[in-house]
Order: sequence, then structure tokens, then C-alpha cells
Amino acid sequence: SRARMKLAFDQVNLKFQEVFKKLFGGGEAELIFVDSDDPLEAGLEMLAQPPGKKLKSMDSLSGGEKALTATALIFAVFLTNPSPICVLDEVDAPLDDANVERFCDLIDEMSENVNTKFLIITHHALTMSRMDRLFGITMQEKGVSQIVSVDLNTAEKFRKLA
Amino acid sequence: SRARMKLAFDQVNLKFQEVFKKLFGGGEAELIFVDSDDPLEAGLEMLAQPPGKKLKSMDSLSGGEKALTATALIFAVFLTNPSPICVLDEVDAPLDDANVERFCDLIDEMSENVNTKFLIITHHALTMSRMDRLFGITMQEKGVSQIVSVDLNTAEKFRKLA
Amino acid sequence: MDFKKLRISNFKSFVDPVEISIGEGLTGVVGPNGCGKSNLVEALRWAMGETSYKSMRTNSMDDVIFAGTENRPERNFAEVSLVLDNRERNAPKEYNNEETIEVTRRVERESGSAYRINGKDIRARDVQMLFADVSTGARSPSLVRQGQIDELISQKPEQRRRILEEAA
Amino acid sequence: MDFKKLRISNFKSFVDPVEISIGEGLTGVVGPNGCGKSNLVEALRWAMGETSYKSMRTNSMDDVIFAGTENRPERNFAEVSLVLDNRERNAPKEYNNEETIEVTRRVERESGSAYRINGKDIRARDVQMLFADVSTGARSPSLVRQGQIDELISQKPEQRRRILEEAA
Ligand SMILES: Nc1ncnc2c1ncn2[C@@H]1O[C@H](COP(=O)(O)OP(=O)(O)OP(=O)(O)O)[C@@H](O)[C@H]1O
Ligand SMILES: Nc1ncnc2c1ncn2[C@@H]1O[C@H](COP(=O)(O)OP(=O)(O)OP(=O)(O)O)[C@@H](O)[C@H]1O
Ligand SMILES: [Mg+2]
Ligand SMILES: [Mg+2]
Repeated sequence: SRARMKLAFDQVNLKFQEVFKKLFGGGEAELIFVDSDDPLEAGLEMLAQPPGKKLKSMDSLSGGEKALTATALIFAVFLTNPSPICVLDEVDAPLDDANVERFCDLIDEMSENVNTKFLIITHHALTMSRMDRLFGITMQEKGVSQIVSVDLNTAEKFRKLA
Repeated sequence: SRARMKLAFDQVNLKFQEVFKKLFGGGEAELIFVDSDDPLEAGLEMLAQPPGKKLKSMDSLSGGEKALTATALIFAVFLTNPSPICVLDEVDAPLDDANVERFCDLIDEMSENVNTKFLIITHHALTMSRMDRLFGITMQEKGVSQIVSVDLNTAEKFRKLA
Repeated sequence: MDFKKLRISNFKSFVDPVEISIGEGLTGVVGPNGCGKSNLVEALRWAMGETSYKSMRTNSMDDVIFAGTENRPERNFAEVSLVLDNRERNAPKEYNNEETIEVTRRVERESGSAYRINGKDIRARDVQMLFADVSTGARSPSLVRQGQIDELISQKPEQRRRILEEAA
Repeated sequence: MDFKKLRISNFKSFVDPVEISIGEGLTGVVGPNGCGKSNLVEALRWAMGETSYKSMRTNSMDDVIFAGTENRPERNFAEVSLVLDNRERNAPKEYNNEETIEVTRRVERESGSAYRINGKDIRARDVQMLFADVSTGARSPSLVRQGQIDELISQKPEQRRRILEEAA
């Protein structure tokens, strides 16, 4: 219904602004409805202003800035309606180390506040070092996946061996 | 004309197979025309078989395997008709360390055989360490890009400072 | 409901049966390109009742069954079980007496999928409802597939609105 | 023709004039997200005659002009020069006597772009021909934009064929 959608929009928008500031270490962002006044018809647009830059639509942001802004939306929806499991498949791929640190800080914080289990697939050594535990998947036999449990030193080597 | 297109297809296909084997350390690949017998109408499809796996279309490959196969096509076209400058903007982002090594081996080899200058934008420390020189771009003043020349040690720190 | 374990056999590249226990907090999954990390996530979504073969990167639902390698023959079935802890007693009433709930999905070549909860045959819809009741499911926005962030960026605004419907 | 230098002023985030010499072999470009790496590549493609503002991530060609920050006012023009070494004498005949060829593109707000080669006004077509003759140009398949690999993967086969036309 229209009222529920409007409520969801307001709640997610609030979280989006909070999460954006945490991921970018400042700046401003907001969600807006476009193309129609009816929340059941309208489109969803993200306005983002990284710290020290002018507010713009997503188009003129960099590859990493866009990915971080879209991640802020995903997390805002998640925080509005937390689910028992959250899986992130190489969401940190386009990010530089400073953004990866803030990304990990936020996941840490979220995992303390909600009763959710996180599965995080990554190639970033920095993200690996922030996990509570690591699973490695190998294909010693070509085409056949095996699962091994790894500690961080092995994961470091793992990256090298890959 | 039809004859030129057929010739280009044959030449690029040959290079595609060579480059694919180098990037994957083995396996097989080939280009095929689909949807029409006329090379001026047909579509171009890539078949790829990473080492030890079954030959499949691109769809069932992993994220990194797809990126590596598409990169093989780009390099095959480049080698068929080399240009004085080649720019690669974060092409290595989805790759693990073993594939990044092979990617760098190939670029090294190409740059020795053709008289081409390469500009390679990357966040991978491994790729940085394989460059002849490094330029850093910073925004000490928010929103204003400055260029600095960096040596590898600084680049390593650069990644941390980012 | 607490996601405890995932048991996979013959699903995509997991031809040898594996069992993963999902611990508290943050679990990292690492490995080289093409080793099976995204396949693992698909096994989870498949067990939760995913019906679109496109979002499983396949051309038909049978393609999730191990297709064989140079040294191993293809298999004729795939099965994934998801073990949930129901100590908090928040499952739908027909299963709420159970301490653990085991959701199993099995597909046999050319004869479709079948679902079971704790050994009893059930419909796909029942499985989907079980997970929807605890704000999750195969299409949950918190199961972020590889490349989905890029999709979200390039989508048109009215497609992007759909993510809000999950939060509503 | 040998790409020697790129001079940029007021182009996107490069409000302070910069000059980059392009050395032999492999030059890495590094820096944090949003610092201007892809802008640099766009400056190069723009100087070579790129006409599509969409592929420059803008809504109009004026958007390449520095738009201002909290501390700096917006500018009213942008200019990029590409300095080429012509010792091999493989430039088109009207410029072939010159030792170096400097291609400059300049845009002023609301009055469009103008091109110059070694100070003389020329048309966009002439610039495009200059680069096409040495197998390069703003649309060259060897200038791989960020995200272009993903585009190549998700394109339909008949769109993908276009890359062969560059090699023909
Ligand atoms: N039905 C199947 N039977 C056997 N193997 C399969 C099947 N479907 C997919 N695969 C294999 O799984 C591999 C892809 O695995 P997956 O996408 O999980 O890799 P990944 O670890 O996520 O890699 P990346 O880091 O590149 O994203 C493919 O190479 C393919 O050969
Ligand atoms: N006309 C303009 N004036 C001023 N700044 C601009 C202009 N156009 C774009 N920018 C700025 O350039 C930044 C993007 O730069 P760019 O895309 O080159 O980053 P990048 O270094 O490639 O980052 P990433 O590693 O995330 O890909 C944006 O944050 C935007 O603010
Ligand atoms: Mg993957
Ligand atoms: Mg970029």
C-alpha cells in the first residue's frame, strides 16, 4: 500500500544518510523519488556528495564512489528490516584500502547490533584480516570444490598461492 | 566488406586462443559467429574452457574467469592491430593473485613485442610492483586532483594512506 | 531462526559432499577465481526456494547438478540441506515444536525439484513462506550476489524502487 | 606517432594545470577512490576527439569543465593538449614536416569545442582522422574504460561483433 511504501522510504532514507556518512567518513546523501508523486509508481534515485565535493547524482561519481553509495543503500535496507543471514559476494572489489577499512568498521558495528550472521566473500587481504574466521575453497582437483578451514597466516599465503 | 570481416575474425580468433592459454595457464578457447552465416550480420560469442574444466559458454564461468576471458578478447584485437597507446582502467579488479601475475606477464610480453605505451590504473599491489614507473593522483585539497610521481615503497604506503 | 549448517552434495562444483557450519559474527570465504565461492552462495539461495534459473547463472534448473570434469562423470541429482536452530521458537506453527529444522531441496535430472522439512515432503511455497516469515529468502536484499552492486547502479530508478518493497 | 605528453587544465577535477609525460613500457596510475584516475583517461580520449558525452560520464559536453568545490569557483573553459613525437614521420602529409605535433581541444561554457594542431584551427574530423591513421582514437578498443570489461561480457553477441570492426 502507498502508506507502507512511504514509511519504508522514510525509514530507509534515514538509515541511508547515516550509513553513507560512515562509509565515506563524512559527506551527505539522500534518497529521492523521481518520475511520479505516487510512491507506488515513482523511481528511486540516490543523491550523493562525498566529503568536500558538490552534491551530484550517481552518474558523475567514480567507480569506487558509486559502489560505496550503492552498498550504503543495501545496508540501509538491511538495517531497516534485519535478516538472520547476510551474504556479501566481493562487494569490496572496487574499493581502496581506506574505504575497505570503513566498510569493515561498519560491518563490525552492524554485526554487534543485530543478531545476524555474515558470510563475506573477498579477495582483499585487509577484509580477510577483519573476519572472525575464514573458510577457504580450493580446487586441488580441477573442477572439484573442497572446503578447508584457514587461519589468517594461511589466508595470506592462500592469496599468494591462489 | 565481408571478406575483410572474415579475415579479421580469423586473425583475432587465432590470437584469442593464444592469449587465453597464457592468461589461464592452459585450457582452450575460441570465438564463434552465431545467429547468422553472414559475418556482417552475425554475433560474436566466446567459448571458454579453463584448464581441467568442460568447454562452456561464458555464462557458467565465475566472475574472475569471465573478466579474464573478455580481457583475452581485448588483447587479441589489440595484437591484431596494435595501437601506439593502450590504457587499462582497473581491468585486474576481479582477479586473484595468480591471475594477476599471469596478466602482468602477458602485458610485459606484449610491451616488448610492440612499440606501445601502456597506462595501467590499478589498486592491486602486485600489479603496481610490476610497473616501470608509477604516477599517484591525490586529492589533498578535496575535489582537486594533483599528480605526484611515486616509487614503489611510497605506492605501497599510498595504498594504506588512500 | 538461526542458520546453523549447510550440507551440499553434487551441487555445481561441489561433487564431494561438504558441510559448512555458519558461526556467529563474520565468516570470510576466500579462494582463487573459479574455485566455487559464488556456487556456495547459490547453494544457500537454492535451498531457500530460488525458482529463477537465470539468477543461478544457468540455462535450466538441471544445470545446478554436477556436470562432470575430465576425471569425474556427471551426476544425476543434486541436494542441499540447510539446518536451522529453532530454540527461539519463531518458526511457523506446524514446525515450532522442533528444536532444529532441516530444509532439504533435491533435484533429479529431468524430473524437477522436491523439498522436505525434517524428512516430510512439502511444497516450494511452504519453504518460501518459512523464510519470508523471518525476513529472508532466496531474493532477500541481504544476499548480495556478485555483480549485484553494479546492477543496482545501472538500473533505472523505477527498477531500483523494488528494493524498498523488501523493507516495507 | 609517439604519445609524449598530456597537458590538462580545468578538465573535470584537474583544475590546477598538470602535465604528464608518458614514458616507454608500463606506467602505473594509482590513488584512492574518486581522486581522478578515470578523469585522466577521459582527458586523453577527449583530446582525441570523443564526441559522446555519455561515454564521458556527463550529461552535456560542458560538464567536463571544472564545476567547482567548496573552496574553488567553477571555471568557464577546459583545455587538454596531447603532444606527439613525429620523428618517424608517419603523420598525415599536411603535418608531416613537423618534429612534434600538439593536438589541443578547448571547450568554453555554452559555446562548444574547438581543436587546434600546432596552433592552427582544424575540424574535429581532421583530429579523428589523424589518430585513425595510426590505429588509435577516442573509441579505440585498446582504451579500456572502467567497467568496459563487464559491458563486453553482458553485451549481446551482435553488439560484441563491433569490436572486430576495429581490427578489420
Ligand atoms: N553444474 C556444474 N557442474 C560442475 N561445475 C560447475 C557447474 N556449474 C558451474 N561450475 C563451475 O563452477 C565454476 C565457477 O565457480 P564460482 O562462480 O563459484 O567461482 P568463484 O569462486 O566465485 O570465482 P570468482 O572469484 O572468479 O568470482 C566454473 O568454473 C564452473 O566450471
Ligand atoms: N566537472 C567536474 N568538476 C569537478 N570535479 C569533477 C567533475 N567531474 C567529475 N568530477 C569529480 O571527479 C571524481 C571522480 O573521479 P574519477 O572517476 O577519475 O575517480 P577514480 O580515481 O577513477 O576513482 P575509482 O578508483 O573509484 O575508480 C568525482 O568524485 C567527481 O566529483
Ligand atoms: Mg564469484
Ligand atoms: Mg576510476
